[in-house]
Amino acid sequence: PESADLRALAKHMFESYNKAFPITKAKSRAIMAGKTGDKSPFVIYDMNSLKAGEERIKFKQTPLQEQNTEVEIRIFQRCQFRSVEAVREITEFAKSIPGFINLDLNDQVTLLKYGVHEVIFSMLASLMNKDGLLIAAGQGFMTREFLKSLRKPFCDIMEPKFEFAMKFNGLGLNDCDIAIFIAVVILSGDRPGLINVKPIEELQDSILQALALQLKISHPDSPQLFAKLLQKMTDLRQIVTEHVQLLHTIRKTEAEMSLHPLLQEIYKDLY
Amino acid sequence: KEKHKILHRLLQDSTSPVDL
Repeated sequence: PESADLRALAKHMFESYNKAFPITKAKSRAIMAGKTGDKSPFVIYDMNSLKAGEERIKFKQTPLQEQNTEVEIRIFQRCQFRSVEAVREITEFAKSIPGFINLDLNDQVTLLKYGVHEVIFSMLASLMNKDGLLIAAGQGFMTREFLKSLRKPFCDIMEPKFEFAMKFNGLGLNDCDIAIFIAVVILSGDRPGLINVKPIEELQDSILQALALQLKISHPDSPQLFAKLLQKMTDLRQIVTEHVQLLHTIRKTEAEMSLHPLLQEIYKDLY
Repeated sequence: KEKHKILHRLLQDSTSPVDL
C-alpha cells in the first residue's frame, strides 16, 4: 500500500482506540503527574487506606457479599470485573480493524480468545509506573508494595506485569503507536485452531506496515524500535502463559473464588 | 460455538450485557 493509505490506517486505528478505551496512556500519565485539574488519585498502600479507598472510590460495579469477603478475594474480584470490561472494549476495537468482521466468525473468536490478555497486559503498562498502578479509571493508585504484601498466591499476580510494564514503557510509545501495536497482536495468524489463516496474515501485514511507518515518523531517533516492539510480543505470550497457570492454582486452592463465565470461556483450553 | 457463546455474542452485539 501507498504510504498515504498506511497513514490513513494508522489514523483510523488511533481513532477507534480512543473511542473504545476510556483511559489512554496520555490521560493516565496526566493523572499521575497531577496535571488534570481533577482530584489526585487516592493512594492505597496498606489495609487502612484500602478500607478508606473502598468507601471513597466510586467503583463501576459493587460485587455482592463484599463486606465479609477477604481483602485478597475482593481485590481479585475487582480485577476480574475490570478484565471483563476490558474484553468488551477490546472486542469493540477489534471489530473496527478493517476486514476483521469479514473473517470467519470462529476465527474472530479464536483471535480474541488468544489476543485479549496480551492486549490487556500491553495496555496495563500505560497505567503503571515503577511504584504502582492507577485503578478505577484513575480515581485510585494502588502501590506495587501493597500488592506484593498480599498473601500467597495473590501477591504473585501483579509483579510479573510490573516487570513487563517497566520494560515496555521504556520503549516510550505513544497512544497511536500502542493502538496499531495491539491491532497487530490481535491479528496473529499462528493462534491454535484458526481455520483460515491467510486473510488474517494479509490484514496483519498491512497493519504491520502501518506500524513500521508510524514508528519511523513518531520516533525518528529510534530506528530499532519496530524490531524491539515485535520482540515484546514473545514476552507477552510468556506473561499470559504464566498468568493462566497462576489462575489454575488459584482456582484449585481458593474455594471461595468464582471466575466470571466470560473469563472461564477464554481460559478454557487456552494453553 | 457453545464453548464460546459470550465471545460470540460480544462479537455480534457488544451492547448486550455481560452480567457483571
